[in-house]
Amino acid sequence: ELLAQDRAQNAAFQNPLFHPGLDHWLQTKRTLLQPHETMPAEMASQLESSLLNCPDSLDADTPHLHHNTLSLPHPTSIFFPNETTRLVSNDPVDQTRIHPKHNDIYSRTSLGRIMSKFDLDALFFIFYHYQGSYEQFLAARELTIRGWQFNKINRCWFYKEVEKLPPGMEQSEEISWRYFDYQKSWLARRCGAEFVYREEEFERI
Amino acid sequence: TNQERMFLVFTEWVKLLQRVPGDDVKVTVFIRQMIDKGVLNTTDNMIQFTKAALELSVGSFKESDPTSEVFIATDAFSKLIVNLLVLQDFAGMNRSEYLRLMISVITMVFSEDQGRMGNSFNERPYFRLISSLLCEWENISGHNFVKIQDQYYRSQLNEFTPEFYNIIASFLHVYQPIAFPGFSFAWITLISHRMFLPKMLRLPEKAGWSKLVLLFTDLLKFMAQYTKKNDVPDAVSVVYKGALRVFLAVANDSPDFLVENHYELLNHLPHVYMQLRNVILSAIPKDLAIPNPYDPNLRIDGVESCQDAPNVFYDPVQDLKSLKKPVDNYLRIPSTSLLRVISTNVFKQEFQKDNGIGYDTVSVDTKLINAIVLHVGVEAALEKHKTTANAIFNTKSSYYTLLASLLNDGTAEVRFHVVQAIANQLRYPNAHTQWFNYVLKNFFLEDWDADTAEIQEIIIRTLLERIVTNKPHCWGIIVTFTDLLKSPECSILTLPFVMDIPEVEMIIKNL
Amino acid sequence: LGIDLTPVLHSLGIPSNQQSRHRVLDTFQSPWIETSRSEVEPRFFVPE
Repeated sequence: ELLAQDRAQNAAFQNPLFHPGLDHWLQTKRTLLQPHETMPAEMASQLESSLLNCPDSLDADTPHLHHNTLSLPHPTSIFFPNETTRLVSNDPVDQTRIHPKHNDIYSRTSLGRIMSKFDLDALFFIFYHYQGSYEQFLAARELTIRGWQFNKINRCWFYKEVEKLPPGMEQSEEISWRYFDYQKSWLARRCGAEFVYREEEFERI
Repeated sequence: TNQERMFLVFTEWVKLLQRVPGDDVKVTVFIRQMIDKGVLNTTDNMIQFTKAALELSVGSFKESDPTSEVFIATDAFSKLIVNLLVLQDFAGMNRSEYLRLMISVITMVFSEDQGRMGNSFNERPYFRLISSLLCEWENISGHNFVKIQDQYYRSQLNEFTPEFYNIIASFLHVYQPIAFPGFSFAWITLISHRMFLPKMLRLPEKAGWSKLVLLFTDLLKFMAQYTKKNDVPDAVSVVYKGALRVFLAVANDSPDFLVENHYELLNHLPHVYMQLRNVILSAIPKDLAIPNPYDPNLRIDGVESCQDAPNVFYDPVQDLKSLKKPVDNYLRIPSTSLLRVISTNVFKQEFQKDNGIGYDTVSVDTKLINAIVLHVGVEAALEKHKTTANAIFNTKSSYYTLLASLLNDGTAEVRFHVVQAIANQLRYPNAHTQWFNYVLKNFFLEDWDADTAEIQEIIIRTLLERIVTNKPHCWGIIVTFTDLLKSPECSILTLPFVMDIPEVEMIIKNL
Repeated sequence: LGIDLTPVLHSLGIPSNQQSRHRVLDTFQSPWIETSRSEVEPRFFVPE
């Protein structure tokens, strides 16, 4: 129907470049209008051939044409398995972690789970060195789960530390802020007293 | 030659993408130069270029070492298509036409390849092309195209997005298994693709649902056509397994899609796929808590969600054809002449083969019967909403008597299909389930003179076959069957057709 | 008669208890278990 409509409206379809494909395509239309009663041998073998060539999850994966240099493979012993680390696992999720993101679509992926075991150093490294990647996204997600917030202005991750004070004091808790200095020291540092938290400066993840 | 120049340009594009990240400015510059230098300035050039790029991509796949990266050119082509859709200023031709043209060319190349190669046709590069196209579109369209700086183009692209997916869906419909059996498994993988199916399910205003129903019915039609009772080709068994998993995933993620489209889906579902039918019919709207159907104190009339009628996405009234007027007139003002018209017009022109359980042919128009039954149910629920429950929970109401007369006047075959259609409405607790529960119970207990035993047998058979299968079981079926088992007016165990068959007697005793 | 769907649901990552319900189509690898051995990259968004 689609092509018939387009044919009527569009001179492009008079184009000889559409042949012989068009003839083959028209043949299939015949089959659609009058499907075979029982599967003819030719159809059965085409179906089987399709089964043999069935695309798998690697075929369906996201294309990555340009490979990030940091992920170049390095030589490993032939005794190490060559298999992907992204094997599907349907093991239940750790129920002790409570955060709204724990029921998102990433919580059950193997990379999502692995990142939950990484220390902060690894997460910051991935975040700053794999920009624009799925891995960076997951690192940001994991940092968010752990309470860090990303400042859009200075591109640093901040953490609010809340210390409960003993009863009887003027305030019940003391708030201090830390940030991760990715540019110089590669350490988490305390923010100075002049630090003011402005919500609009932080990315909502 | 022009074609050789097209090959060169595409090859340069592929090489470029291997050297720089996809969002690098050089990529944009390349596209700009392509357009400025007129590589795609006429539809002829567009067609020739698309053909060249696809032939190169497929050729490169075929020639590549299978252990290496075989899809580099294919992926590059997908990225090119998306970039052309996003970066160009569409003046003469609009985006939809542009995309349709490119995919039409792809379809022609695909058809030719498939026609020429026969059994040696390899579906993978075509699969990969569409898969990557979907991934690239998802990548660029994130957060309503926030990566596009210009507000005007951003809103244009957002408007175009449902079109994008529906165009892909239209072409998937062209590639359906009955037409291209050599693409079947790639096709099923595409309609359930993570960048396609959830998107289509969740487009605003259900904009993707019509096309999705079309694609699922393409799948079911294929299964129906080639599932024979005595011989199911292995490959078709595998198709079924995949279909089952996809439907289970849909039931989990978007049960509302199955709830609202059960009518159309079931019209093409082979009768023998009992469990799959139950999967579709036992979908429950998200966040609806339903009472335990096995609770001995349960009364269907007391269930709160029975106040609400389920949404029906496709109005079955469209399928009533010449019976629309007689049915609607009868519901308003019952008359025996209208009943006769309806009862005599539920047949097909000629016998058709079918793979039912216990029958090989069908002479009734089952789709028409399904439409009548659902339409009456929809109208009954509306009536209850407008007036009172008594208007429809009443064996003298026109809603009830219409269906009753189909049973009364019908052959065993008509009766069977009417009861099946009613059973298809016994789903999660809602207004339809409640009303059809009432109807079926009364049908069972009513006096049909000499036909009582036959009608009772058909009802018990219909309910039983949906319960003896492995789970899931529909809430409405369980409740209705339990009601009949508990009924003081009639003990099922004393019915002749139950006593005659020890296996059935045993099952009923256990239940 | 169908089959016991428990292992099929498990292969899809659908939990048996309705409490921890979550989406599976966004990370769906393939309609068949045999072709679902590796994970696929789901959609994600990285701000500029």
